[in-house]
Formats: sequence, structure tokens, C-alpha cells
Amino acid sequence: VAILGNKQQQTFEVVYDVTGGKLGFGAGGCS
Amino acid sequence: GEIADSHHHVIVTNSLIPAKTCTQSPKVSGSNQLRKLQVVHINGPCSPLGQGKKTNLNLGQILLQDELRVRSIHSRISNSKQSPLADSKAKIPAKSGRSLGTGNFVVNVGLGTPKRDLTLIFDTGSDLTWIQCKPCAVNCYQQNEPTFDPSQSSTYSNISCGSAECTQVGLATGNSPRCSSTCIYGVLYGDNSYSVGFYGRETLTLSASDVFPNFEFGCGQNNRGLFGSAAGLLGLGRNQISLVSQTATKFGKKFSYCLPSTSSGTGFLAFGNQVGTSSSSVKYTSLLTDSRGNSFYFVPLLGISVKGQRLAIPPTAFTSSGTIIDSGTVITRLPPAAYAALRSAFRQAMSKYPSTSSLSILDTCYDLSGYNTVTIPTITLHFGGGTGLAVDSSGILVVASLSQVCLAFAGNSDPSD
Repeated sequence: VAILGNKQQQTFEVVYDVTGGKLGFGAGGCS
Repeated sequence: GEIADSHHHVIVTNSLIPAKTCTQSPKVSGSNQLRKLQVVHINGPCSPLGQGKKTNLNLGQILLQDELRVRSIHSRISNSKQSPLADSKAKIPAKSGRSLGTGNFVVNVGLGTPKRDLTLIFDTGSDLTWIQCKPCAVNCYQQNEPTFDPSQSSTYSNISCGSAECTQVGLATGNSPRCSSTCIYGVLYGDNSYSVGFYGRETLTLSASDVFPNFEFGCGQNNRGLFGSAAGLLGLGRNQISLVSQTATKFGKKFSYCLPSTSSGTGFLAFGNQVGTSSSSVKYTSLLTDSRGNSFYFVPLLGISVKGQRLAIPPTAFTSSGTIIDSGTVITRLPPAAYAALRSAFRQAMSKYPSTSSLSILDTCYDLSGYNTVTIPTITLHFGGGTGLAVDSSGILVVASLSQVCLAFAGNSDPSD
């Protein structure tokens, strides 16, 4: 498998909606 | 870094060097604060772990540890026996009191009655939450906070052998539980770090209004490895023993996090419906399941753009083996064909800068010591549903020193990995 590591996730809000079956990325999530 | 145009970032090279003082982010106000845990880099200046227990970042050691984790993930998904180190010449020295787990981020949670605050590594790539527990029957590594003592808590209880919960921890860890009057779990990580101990229940406190009695966790009696001076690990995987599953009734299996771009910054780990409130807009893609790895979060990565131009990578390069998202892996690993295309485009865009020797798994490195600013290409990851992740400038480069700054992506060695 490919792996999306934490370096590339940095500064985004990474949203896990496991029940809803979706994953979100929000730019500027740490600010 | 700043985006000079839609296809480039301009970065002040001195900003690539880790800061030595903590930059606190603004506090979240109102009710949102209740379910947000602060996330900090385990070895950064914001870490609650003791200054004396930190080590200077050694990128080579970080990358070596990262590669061992990736080998372990590949091993688990290919259903082979876990022996990721059998053919490895690599050994990471685990010095007492010295932290090498620099790729990891930590949060603080409360456990027991009365509540004890503990700093835990958070990990979406594993399920079991465990902490070091007295009496440390075999071994506990040195940790920053006092070791948790279940005998001093009024709400701790052991889980019996032969129970459904005991069976489940075996499935989640891949190691059959043992029995010594009570259920004994064992978990082995990709870098040969491990924890063995009693599987029990305890009250977990995430905030004053988010208290979870009878939370199942590992009360570690034999713990070794690269956990720094953290008290243990918070498992956020998909299995039913994970924190996500055990708090599903209240939070609906929704959580989010933000990882700071520097080791001196702060992020958060949040639970429940408040997710999505920190960003102006959240773009969604599908979260997939795959029977090859029930604990992992699979995502439909389909392509990559550099400088706004889509690379010529056949979609099957990604879809044949799949992609997972993991908070515990540092460097993104791509299928060989995808990485080759990315590397080629990146090198072309960086051709005016002098290249230098590779560093561990990173084979595209530059000597930027003679530059005050550098201009690097944008990189966007494309997911199913049209969602694009325009990687922040902090996620494109990784820095050993200004004379060795590398592209922060790597390739898998085998297309089937």
C-alpha cells in the first residue's frame, strides 16, 4: 500500500467520519 | 513559507530550522474547548515531557524508525507473519530516557479515580490504548509522569480470560492473549517496540464533560522501545477496541486532528460533531475499508500534480494496492511508478539548486545553505470525489540541515507493497 504520512498532513484539519464513510481535509486547520 | 503563485512556494530558508521555543496557538473558546486535546510534537519545545528526556533531532534515526513502521504495515497487510526486522541490518539504539520517537505527536488524557494526567502518543495506525502500569512486573522504561498505579484507583478492574473482550484484544493486536488469572495482552510494533500486560478497564477522562467509565486498555507490565518518555499510546484505529470505537456512543466515530507544521507549534485532537469547525472549508473524500487491514483507514488516492500539472501516472498504480492514512508514519510512501514521476517533476522544478547526497529513504536532496529564500513547486494529492490536498510547504521538504534539505516523499520498493 501507499501510506499518507503525517508530514503531508501537517497544518490541515484531518476529519474522520468513520460512520459516514468519509475523510476530510481542511486547509489552515491549526490556525 | 508563502505561496508566490498558484504553482510555487517561496520559503525563507532560516524558517526550515526548528525553533527552540514553543509557539502556543490561540485557545479554543466556548464549548469546542471541551473536547479538544492539545497535540504537540513529542520532542518539540511544547512537549510536556521533560526537557532532560529529549534529544536533538537526528533525521536519519527518524527515517529509520519510519521505515521500520512502514515495513510492519506492509507485513500486516500482506498477511505475512510479523517479522519486519528479520532481514534488516538496521538497529536503532534505544537509550534509556532518550526519545527517538520523533515522528510522533502526543496528547494528554486523564485515567483512573482520582484522575491522573498522562501524556500519550496518538496513533491512527493501531487500536490498543495502553499505558505503563505499576508494579512494572518485568520492565517499564523511564517516563516523564509518575507511573500509573491501578491499586491506587477505585475504578480499575481486570478483564477475565476467555471473555469476548480478551478475544478481541488478541484480534486487534494480532497476538493471541495469554492468561495469568486475568487476560494478558501483547502488542508488537514495527520497530520492535512492544508492550505486554494486563488487559483491564478504567475510567478515561478526555475532558470534564467527556468521561468514559470502563474504558478497556492495556495496563503494561513489560514495555520497551521507542516511546520516548510518554506514558503510553492512544490507539485510534478502526478496531472495536480503539478509542474511536469505545467512545462511539457519544462521539459517533467522528474525530479530527491538526498536526502542527513545526515541532514548536501546537495542534489539536478533537472528538464528536465539532469536527470541521476549525477550517474554513473541509473537502471530503471516501473513507474506505479493506479486508487486508481492518485496523487501517484506507483512502482513494488517484493522482498527483506538481506545479499544477497532473503527472502521467496510471490510476492503477494507486488503486491496485490502495493507500492508507496514518498519523504515526512520517514520510508518505508512494508506489514506485508514482514516486518516480513525482521525483522527476520535482527535480526538474528544482534544477537551479545544487543537489546533494541522499539521506536514508530520501533520495532527492539539495544544499540550500547559500540561499536566503528558495522557490519550490506546489504538490497536490488528488483523491476520489475530486478532493485535492495541496500539501503545505512544510510537508514538501524535510530538513537535516540547510546543506541537506530533501523532498519529503519516498517510494515503496515493490509495486505490490
